[in-house]
Amino acid sequence: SLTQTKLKSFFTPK
Amino acid sequence: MFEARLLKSSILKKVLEAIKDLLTQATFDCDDNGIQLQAMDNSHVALVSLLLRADGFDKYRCDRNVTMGMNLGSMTKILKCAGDKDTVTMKAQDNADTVTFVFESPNQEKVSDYEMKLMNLDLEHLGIPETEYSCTIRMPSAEFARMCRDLSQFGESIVISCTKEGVKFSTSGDIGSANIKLAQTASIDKEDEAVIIEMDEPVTLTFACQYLNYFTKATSLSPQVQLSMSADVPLVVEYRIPDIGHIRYYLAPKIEE
Repeated sequence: SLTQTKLKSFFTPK
Repeated sequence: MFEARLLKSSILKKVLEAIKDLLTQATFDCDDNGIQLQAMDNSHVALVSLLLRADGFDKYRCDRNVTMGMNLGSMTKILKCAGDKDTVTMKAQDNADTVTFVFESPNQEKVSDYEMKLMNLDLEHLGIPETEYSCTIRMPSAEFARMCRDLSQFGESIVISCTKEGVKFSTSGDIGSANIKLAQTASIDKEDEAVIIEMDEPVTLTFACQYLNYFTKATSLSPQVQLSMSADVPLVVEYRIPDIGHIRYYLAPKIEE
């Protein structure tokens, strides 16, 4: 099954 | 003092239309270069990045950087009060806690102003690295909207698969499955109507339909949309707004557990 990832797993907080 | 005047309020109305399903509030950062907005949706799955360049405005003045936190529902209410042909001017004093929208009819016989309270928003900003994408697909924005709408009847996710043969959008669900294949336009007479695919590496990624449908609310801002994809990174859906800037949406992919 597929899981929705979050943006924070790709981009870093500024 | 911040003052930005657009000859057509319709651009601002369309921008708001393009973000209000994803965001309830957002910070407009204004400086010499123009107005920028970056905000994630509540679930931190999608991000909106808007740029309206200073040179795209009829008049633009920003003496000091201004950060305006706005409730987008309130802003929508106010912009509904503007006629499509009205000019719109946004104004704020330095360190002000309000912003004023002034609408002027083409013959200047009707002038209205609406003052809105600003909010102190402590929203998280993400650093988005410059990325070389393996695939970029340009296509008519109306075609993209149509595909997202059609496919979302069948499933919750859309698989986008870009190869040298073209790009395929697929979905499946309880009632069955659907596939739409697009090939690159053979001869480009009208650039706005063309499908143009640039591919270094084939990429297949899966995305939530619902978000793609939210992004297509920007369709009226641009005749073309550009999708940029690389393996295992968020999709970028970009609408270039003629003469003034762009709106980009980032969407985190769905992955196998």
